[in-house]
Amino acid sequence: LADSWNNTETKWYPIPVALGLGVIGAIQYRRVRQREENKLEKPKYVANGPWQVHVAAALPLRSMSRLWGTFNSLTIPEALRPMGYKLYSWFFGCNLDEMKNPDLYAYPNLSAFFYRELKEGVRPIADATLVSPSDGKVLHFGVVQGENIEQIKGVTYNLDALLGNDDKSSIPVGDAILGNSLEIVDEEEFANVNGIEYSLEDMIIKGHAVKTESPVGPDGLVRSEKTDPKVEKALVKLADVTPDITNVKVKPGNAMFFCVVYLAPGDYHRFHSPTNWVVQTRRHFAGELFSVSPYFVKLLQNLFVLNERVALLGKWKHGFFSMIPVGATNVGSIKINFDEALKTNQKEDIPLGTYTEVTYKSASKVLGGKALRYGDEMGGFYLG
Amino acid sequence: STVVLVFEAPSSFKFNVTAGQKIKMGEALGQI
Repeated sequence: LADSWNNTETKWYPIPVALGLGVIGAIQYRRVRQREENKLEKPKYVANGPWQVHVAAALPLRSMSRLWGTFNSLTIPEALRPMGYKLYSWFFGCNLDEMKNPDLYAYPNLSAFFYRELKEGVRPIADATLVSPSDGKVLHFGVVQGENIEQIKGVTYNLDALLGNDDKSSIPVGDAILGNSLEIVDEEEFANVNGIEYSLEDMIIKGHAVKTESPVGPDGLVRSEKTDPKVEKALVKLADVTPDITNVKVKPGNAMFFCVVYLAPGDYHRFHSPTNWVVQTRRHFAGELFSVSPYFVKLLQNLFVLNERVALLGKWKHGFFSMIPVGATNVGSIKINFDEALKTNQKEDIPLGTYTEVTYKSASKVLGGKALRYGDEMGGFYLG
Repeated sequence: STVVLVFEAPSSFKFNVTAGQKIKMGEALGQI
């Protein structure tokens, strides 16, 4: 062996062009094949449970949802609109007196009526630490035990699976291109949120950044003439709060809480900010579109980590904060007002079980995300 | 459709709702 190693003459030959092309072709073939495999949808969830769950799992729920949305976007003849919407309202218990536009002829189809706005002042914001983000029914709430959230008594789903912290198949997209709802000219200039101009300092309360002409209260809050006293009272040092949203761990003395609010078909289907907080990241999970009615929640385990959802992750004055709108069969489309790039319930979507991620860092250099206040409209659910 | 909130708060945080309760947007969910 030693003799061969030392004495065998080494002859070098140029690699034939055909061989080189063959290698390149093989590499390219493997790459294309992997890409095509990634495009294929993962197999549907294999249901465990009573026959109702098996029936639901066998149905093409996403296609049905899109078909439902298309059907409800058809224009209804004007003459039929009042009768049709009144019948719908009677059946699902809608309060037509709360509508911003009471003219039933003005809603061209059921989708538009479903996404109706409410009059100013019909939903006063309570003076509380946390308020309800939407109309609906409180399904469940409590403390996250370990890594698990209790869906119903004895049935849990994993917090990391819900938020995507255990999933390595994320598809980072980058910074979201935000709408015009928040424009930061300069960190020390003024922000414009929903038409109300106010100082960024009102939101972040950075003591060292306080302008000399701004009166500062004993609690360190900047008093601004344009700030609602109720909002001002709740202002927080958000800039100083830096929770790790990719590895949620609570601080000593804190706990992780959860609350699930179910929106029934007749309810007002927009959702609002439940507190003053900053959204830093959005994760859009492709998934199934099972019904999320209380009946189905009891039947199907892990329902909230199976369905398509948009996890908005960020921070509030106590640390980590997240809000996760979850789609359902009849309302599969989720809209986020400040994120025009988000498209949900799409035919050609990201593979099931994966998510795309964008950050909202561009909204504010100081806060590191999109600032929201109590009651700010964030988005809503569309039919189909 | 459903909205799930998951958040960190001091252990003294208390929900002032009951399971199954109907709620309107803006009504108090909890208080420290």
